[in-house]
Amino acid sequence: MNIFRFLGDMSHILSFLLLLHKIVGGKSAAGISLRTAEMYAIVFCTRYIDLLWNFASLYNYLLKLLFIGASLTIVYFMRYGPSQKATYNADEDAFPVQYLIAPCAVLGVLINQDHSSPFEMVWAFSIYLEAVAILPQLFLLQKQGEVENLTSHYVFALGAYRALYLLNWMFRFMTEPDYQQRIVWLSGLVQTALYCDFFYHYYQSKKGGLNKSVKLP
Amino acid sequence: PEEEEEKDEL
Repeated sequence: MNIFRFLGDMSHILSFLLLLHKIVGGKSAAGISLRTAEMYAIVFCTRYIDLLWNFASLYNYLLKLLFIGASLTIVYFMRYGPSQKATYNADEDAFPVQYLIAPCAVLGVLINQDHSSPFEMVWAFSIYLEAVAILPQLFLLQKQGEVENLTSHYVFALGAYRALYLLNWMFRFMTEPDYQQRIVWLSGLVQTALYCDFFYHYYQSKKGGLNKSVKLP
Repeated sequence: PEEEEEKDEL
């Protein structure tokens, strides 16, 4: 464990707390993509299936449970919460996720760390899917133009988590002799790159004060 | 295929 990875995990937890605060606390799903929320639930339920046999550390174990629980809770409230359904904009949340899930599934089968292990295929699928899972959310924000304050912090924290993981991988690559995770590194790079435009606009709007809403052209 | 790395990250 290094500081970059720890901060990355804390940023990831923060993104969940912000989203849960908005959807469960604020009873509003305005500006939130259910498609992204569902893809994240798939990412965690597939990647953390090793909860059943892998106890790398208590820290990992607890956070895996937290991420699966939080992502399923968010999907549940967005699908069945009366006031969440009323504020969720299904027409605008229209990114064709089948064009993301299918290629990731093919890639997961073709490119993974052990072609004889179904778990490795599923695990690689979840890594690839996470890289593109934010697209429906960014697509929705782009369509709406204006990003509500809490939503902008949620997206920022979610983007920052993987950016911090990139620093964590660089640190581990420099300090651990034979450490390499090409699948995760490349996917994490793509994932963070997708946020660059949002990061830019987030920075532009927040430097005038944290409560200004983010405007996307 | 790459040798299997332990999955010690989230």
